[in-house]
Amino acid sequence: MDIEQKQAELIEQFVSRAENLRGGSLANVIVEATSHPSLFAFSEILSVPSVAELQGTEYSVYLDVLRLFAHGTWSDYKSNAGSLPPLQPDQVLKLKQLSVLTLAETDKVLPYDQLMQQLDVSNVRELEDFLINECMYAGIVRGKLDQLRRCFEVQFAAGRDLRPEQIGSMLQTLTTWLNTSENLLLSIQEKIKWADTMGELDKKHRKEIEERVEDVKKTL
Amino acid sequence: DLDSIYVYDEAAQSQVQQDRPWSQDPNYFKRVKVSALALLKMVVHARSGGTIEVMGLMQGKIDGDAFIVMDAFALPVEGTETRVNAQADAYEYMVEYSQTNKQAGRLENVVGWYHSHPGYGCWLSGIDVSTQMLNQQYQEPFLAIVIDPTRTVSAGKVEIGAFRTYPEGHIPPDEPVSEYQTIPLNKIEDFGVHCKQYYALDVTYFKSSLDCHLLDLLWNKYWVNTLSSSPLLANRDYVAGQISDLAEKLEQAENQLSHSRMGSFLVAPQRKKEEESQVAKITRDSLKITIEQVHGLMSQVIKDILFNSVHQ
Amino acid sequence: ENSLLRQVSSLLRRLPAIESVKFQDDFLMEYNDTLLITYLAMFTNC
Repeated sequence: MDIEQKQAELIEQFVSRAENLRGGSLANVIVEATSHPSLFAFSEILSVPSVAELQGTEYSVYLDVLRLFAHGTWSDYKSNAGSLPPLQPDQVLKLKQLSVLTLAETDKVLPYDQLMQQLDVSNVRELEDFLINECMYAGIVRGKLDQLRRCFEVQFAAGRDLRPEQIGSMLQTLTTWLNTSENLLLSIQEKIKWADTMGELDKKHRKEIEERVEDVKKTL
Repeated sequence: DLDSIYVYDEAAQSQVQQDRPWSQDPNYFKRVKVSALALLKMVVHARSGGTIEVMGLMQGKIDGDAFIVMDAFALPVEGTETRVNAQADAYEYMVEYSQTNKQAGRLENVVGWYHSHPGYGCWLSGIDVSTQMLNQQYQEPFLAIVIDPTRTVSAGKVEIGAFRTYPEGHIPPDEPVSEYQTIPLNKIEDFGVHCKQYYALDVTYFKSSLDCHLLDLLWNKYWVNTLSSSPLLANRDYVAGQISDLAEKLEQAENQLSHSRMGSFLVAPQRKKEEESQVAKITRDSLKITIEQVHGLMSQVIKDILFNSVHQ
Repeated sequence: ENSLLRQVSSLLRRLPAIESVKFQDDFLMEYNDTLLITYLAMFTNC
């Protein structure tokens, strides 16, 4: 929530700039957006009509870069480096930060070896510095570094831009969660009703016993 | 209307001090209104003491038969049950605090003291009664408040009691039975001996419009803290103590029953009734412990179902 | 609304909140301890 609030203004700025620009100037905006240290979401910029119009032009590679930053990882860039423009150091850093978010989507415990391989980091110290300085301090992830087990336990990771095909599974998870919550509420209501009924029965039983005790006392 | 209670009328308070209506009637004061701020400060202070008794003073005013507690401050004193008038150690602090308060524009006087009974309920011990009697002799009007921070956590609501002592030699009128509370075995004698020397006042709370706004803002944070905590884990020492106390009470009841076994036909019906009520009390205590445990478990199970049973 | 989708996605990724054998063990132990106390309380009640 915090990261979204932080980047909402930036997204608005870049979207309004992108709407009014074409061609090379638009490509510069894309480079600026993908280099900005506080921006991690690019769907809004991608959906600007002028950005979509870059497809098929000489600047279509920048559209590909924007798509890569919206959905891809550092490994995706490396495997397609030939067809993409060279990235600036700020862009490389951003892409690596986004790669951590992608890894955190699938696993909550990220082994150091996997992270070092995915992020092209040679040693543990460098990896930990990156995770602390560039990820945790940026507010995109929260977690614990377990040096003994050599893993990063992710407690929170900011959401990346969604692909259309991901919405289906998200809806299904939400529906399951909703059904679970509703069933739980129904169970709780049933238990409350049961407790009330048992309480009433208990009171009635107690009263009957007391009446019988009185009767027996009178008889005696 | 919400904030009008915070207005301090110095003239009216001076008039009350002159009239001293409480001097004619030991039961004059019947109600206590505690501000949200004072309550929070007292409970947080009490909780911070852990298993050690802490104490502090309250500032406020009088309104008819009610104490209005506007604010509270902690005293640098611990272990109030170890000596009479523990606050004597903090006289210098109290005087300086009161003077600085007046300079800062806080006009309310000290109207009482509060202290904590961690885990053993809200009542006045012999030492507390002596302290409060002394206070009521020299610092009227004065109120005693007791907070149990441990039971506050386990019960999920603030365990608080407000009391005033009767003068020496005063025979109190027959009072309706107050709400039952579990008293540990090692305190039961102290409780029983002095319970007629004081009476409880009704406690209500109030907050300002600013308090309402701030508490609304903190609502989410409160819920996150409530959901994240578990009374089963936080209070396990206290629960273990309760169960141990229950076992001792059972043993005591059993010994009394076995002693009276031979004379059970001869024993007066009155005494039999007392024994029954002792066992009934033990049953009630055990039910209370169980209910709190079940509540804690229920919250854990509900959290588990809500947050751990859904998978991607 | 992309921002909302991202927030929802981030929230859903946190579920299940805890999923480990150790947690299950501790949870069940706590569960059993509470049930034991309830059982003992019923004995006391009787």
